Amino acid sequence: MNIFRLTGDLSHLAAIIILLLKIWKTRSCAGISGKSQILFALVFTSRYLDLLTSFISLYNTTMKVIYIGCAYATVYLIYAKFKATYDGNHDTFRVEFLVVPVGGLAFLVNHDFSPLEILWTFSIYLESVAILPQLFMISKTGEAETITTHYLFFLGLYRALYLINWIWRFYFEGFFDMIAIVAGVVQTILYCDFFYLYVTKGEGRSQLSIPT
Amino acid sequence: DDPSLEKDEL
Repeated sequence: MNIFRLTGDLSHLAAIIILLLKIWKTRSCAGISGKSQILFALVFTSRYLDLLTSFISLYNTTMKVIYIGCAYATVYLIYAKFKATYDGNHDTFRVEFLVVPVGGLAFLVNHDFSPLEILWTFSIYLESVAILPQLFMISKTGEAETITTHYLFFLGLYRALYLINWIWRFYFEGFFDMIAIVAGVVQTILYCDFFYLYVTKGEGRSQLSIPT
Repeated sequence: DDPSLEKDEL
């Protein structure tokens, strides 16, 4: 494991914890897209089924359990515990337009036509677009709480660090996974617009106002 | 590709 992969995982963990704590502490999920959180729970569930079949390392298993646990805890807080604060009127992205094409693509383009591999491929493709409902919701409301922008920053940074990790592994190990790389590039590109606003306007403002 | 290629990444 190289430093980019490790900082990528820690950035991802930070994003997940920031969001969970924000909802728990403020007892509110205002401005948070429940649909994106459901998609992330689906990503982790379909990707980490190998928890049941193979043990890779304590770190690997621990992180997967934490990711799955936090994802479902976040979905529970949004749709059950703090349901009254869920802004359903602005969380209107049609996720079926994401899940169906991604599901089809996973069957067409994969490394191996086995159930675990198809599910892994599905999770890779889905993760690259899972943030769209959240970005769509922010563009509709025109603003995002500062803590939400930090969540998005670390979430976007994690896959960007993975891209560097893959460049590193290609150069030093000859490791190369086209599916993960292409999906990772798409995923990171979706954050570019947000990264620009985060860096240029994030400083010193209480709300990040995104031009609708 | 070798499907049993262990996926050590998250």
